[in-house]
Amino acid sequence: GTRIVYDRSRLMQLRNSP
Amino acid sequence: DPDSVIKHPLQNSWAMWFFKNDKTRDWKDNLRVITTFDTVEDFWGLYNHTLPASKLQSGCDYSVFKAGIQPMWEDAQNKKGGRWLINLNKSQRQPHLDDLWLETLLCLIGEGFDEYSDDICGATVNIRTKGDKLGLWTRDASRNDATRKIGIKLKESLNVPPKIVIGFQAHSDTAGKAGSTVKNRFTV
Repeated sequence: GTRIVYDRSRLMQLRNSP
Repeated sequence: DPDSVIKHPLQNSWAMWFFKNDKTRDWKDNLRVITTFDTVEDFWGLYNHTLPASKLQSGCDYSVFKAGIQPMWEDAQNKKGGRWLINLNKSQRQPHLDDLWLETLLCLIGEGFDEYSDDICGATVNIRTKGDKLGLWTRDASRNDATRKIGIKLKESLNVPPKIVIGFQAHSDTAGKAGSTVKNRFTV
């Protein structure tokens, strides 16, 4: 299957989401 | 906005471990799982509510490993592996340690090692008076190409200056020896 990948900026963005 | 209602799944489930050096107890009893997580949101929830590594007492470790792998070289999935090791001197703890540890964790949970992500077992930060250490553990030290590529990616992600050389040590070479005598299988 497809690997679920997050780059740094996406992870940082999700840090601040509610 | 889907970000506000759906948790973002990670490729792997991870466990965060804490080690506290209590000499009155057996080594294994000092090692405890804090929690496991498998979403980005749960990772941040955990990260934001645990003490930064730089604030831990000397002798303590944090480890984040794929669920099912214990953060010790004796584990079947670590036994044949090794670690990329970054040694920090005393003066680097305050400005750099927490950032380096966070960047390492982001590489782990985001599967930042591309096709070599399956080679990753976990990472450990050791808080020590003589100098902190950060290790990225892989499962098979004989996989030369994967090992080297992982080291290059780690060095790049952590913004380690090119003139600083980091080394990879096989656990089988480390077991039962003092750190200073262990030879590097690779350096980048």
